[in-house]
Amino acid sequence: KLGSSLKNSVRKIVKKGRIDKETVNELATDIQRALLKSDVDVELVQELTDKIKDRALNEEPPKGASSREHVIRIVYEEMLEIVGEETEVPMEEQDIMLVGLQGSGKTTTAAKLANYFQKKGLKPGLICGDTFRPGAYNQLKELSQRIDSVFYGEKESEDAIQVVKNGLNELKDSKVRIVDTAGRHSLESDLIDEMEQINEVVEPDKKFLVIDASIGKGVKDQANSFNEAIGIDGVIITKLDGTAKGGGALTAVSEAETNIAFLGTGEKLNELEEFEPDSFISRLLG
Amino acid sequence: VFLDEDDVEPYLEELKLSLLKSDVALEVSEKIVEKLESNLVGEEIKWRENSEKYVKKAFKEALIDVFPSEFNFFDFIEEKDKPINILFVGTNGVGKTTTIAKISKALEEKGYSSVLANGDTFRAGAIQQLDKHGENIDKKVIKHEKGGDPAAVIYDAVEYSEANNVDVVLGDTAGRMHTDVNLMDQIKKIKRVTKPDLIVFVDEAVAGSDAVERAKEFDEAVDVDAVILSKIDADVKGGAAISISHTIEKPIIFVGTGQGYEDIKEFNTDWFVGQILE
Ligand SMILES: Nc1nc2c(ncn2[C@@H]2O[C@H](COP(=O)(O)OP(=O)(O)OP(=O)(O)O)[C@@H](O)[C@H]2O)c(=O)[nH]1
Ligand SMILES: Nc1nc2c(ncn2[C@@H]2O[C@H](COP(=O)(O)OP(=O)(O)OP(=O)(O)O)[C@@H](O)[C@H]2O)c(=O)[nH]1
Ligand SMILES: [Mg+2]
Ligand SMILES: [Mg+2]
Repeated sequence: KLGSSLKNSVRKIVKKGRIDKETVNELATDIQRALLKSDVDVELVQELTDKIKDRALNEEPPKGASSREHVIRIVYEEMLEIVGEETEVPMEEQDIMLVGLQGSGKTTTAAKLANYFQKKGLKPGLICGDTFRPGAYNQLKELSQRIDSVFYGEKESEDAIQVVKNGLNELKDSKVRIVDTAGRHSLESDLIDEMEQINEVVEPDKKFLVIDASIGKGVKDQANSFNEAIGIDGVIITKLDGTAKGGGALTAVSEAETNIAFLGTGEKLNELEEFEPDSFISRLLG
Repeated sequence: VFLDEDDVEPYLEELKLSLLKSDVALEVSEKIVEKLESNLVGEEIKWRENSEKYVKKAFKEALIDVFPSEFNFFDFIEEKDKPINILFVGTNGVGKTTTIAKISKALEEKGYSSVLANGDTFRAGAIQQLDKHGENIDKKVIKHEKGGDPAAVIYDAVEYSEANNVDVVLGDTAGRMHTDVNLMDQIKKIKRVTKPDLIVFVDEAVAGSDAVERAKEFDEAVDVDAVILSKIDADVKGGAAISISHTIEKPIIFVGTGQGYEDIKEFNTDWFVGQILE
């Protein structure tokens, strides 16, 4: 379950035949380096490794478990604590709204979600709530056509709220209606207002924050602002097909006290995976 | 009095942490602080100057040293034979297309004409996006149909510029992952065929340590000439600027400060380092 470099660190601990303070500290340092390289927030890394050290030194291994298995289990459990379990994505009628920073992958992810639900037998509907970005209408429309999904947008409108209202009315037959919105960050207060207004109109069952896997831990404040503005129900981490580990995105998950729902692993519309903690954890630990 | 390790070390940890918290990559933060330590140990300081102030001043200089001497983009434009062919490359969603529109506007303000070459023949809505920008800033867009050869579009744009006395060709390319061998081969081919006068790597200020990986890969693939860092207006420290400069040692020429055509400004090392140290 753990990355190979971490397995080596744990191997070091057990070579000494017993778990002592020095080797536990070495392990904690290795884990810290791996997580800091993956952009996990400094304080979160500190909390995590303090817990691991404390448990490794003070907990008794359960009956029949070797010290080595016990330490591996502790590391895995503490990682799971911050990464979160698999998220339940209900297979039912629902309205979904996607928000996030500029360029994070919302529009592409909207179409991926439509594809996902369509394959599960739920008719999707895509609504272009981005009236700002040049070509946004064309982009989402073209993606909808690729998967033969119903689409609503108003090419010339500058009123995102009205477009979304109209879209919800038009797409009454869609079981899962997915609202794409323009990129925005916390200092663009007029855009944050717009997002709050779209949220009031849609009253989404799920509000997903779409985050690029390579984002730095500065995203912590962003996650906070988005959560305070509309409440975040889940995070979708995109662009995991690169080298980024998603530690920054994880910081956002922890800050917004939510879970990871999906992972984007490429530009194609079928490159969306349900979140599964084990592989995410081993990727983080390098 | 001479500084030794014990004088210096307590501050180094704190400085390294401040870099990490500003999103500078771990290995870059460590290298900067290691170099600082070796520069400081053995330094003579005046009796009255306290070592903390000395270390912090040296730290500021160390950060300034990370940035290669500034490259003046407009001097380059002034001096180079026209048409000047500039290629923009980078990973997905960093702001290449928007940056091209901003640069075109900035060139206009300095009296230079430009065409936008739509080298993203792949992504949904890419052609319409650049078309709309062209319409908004009243600039010609050279494009082929979707799925066409990006090198051919840019080549066309250069031919058009030669025939019509246009000063600058701004070549847009599709975003691509540095891990995608085929797409990185494609960008090498675009360079081979269109022989750009300047290759600009665009990355975003909100990036974390992955900025190191992608800067390295793009630089190895096409030998980047300059960097533009977008989205500096988002509420982030922008440590990616330090990670990128340290890794590929190429000058940052502009920063993107918003989504509008005017939202671009020339990169200034002192200003940026001041921001990081705040
Ligand atoms: N490699 C890769 N590229 C992705 C992924 N998801 C999105 N992209 C690409 O990232 C770029 C930005 O995606 P968009 O969907 O336009 O992002 P956005 O959040 O809608 O952007 P704005 O609307 O401008 O805020 C595009 O080039 C996408 O093809 C992914 O999982 N992997
Ligand atoms: N706030 C802010 N947003 C920016 C800046 N530069 C670009 N953007 C936004 O970032 C998003 C992506 O910009 P694009 O120009 O489409 O990025 P790209 O690199 O061409 O994307 P791909 O072609 O899909 O790889 C858009 O919503 C832009 O408006 C900036 O400096 N500040
Ligand atoms: Mg979009
Ligand atoms: Mg583009």
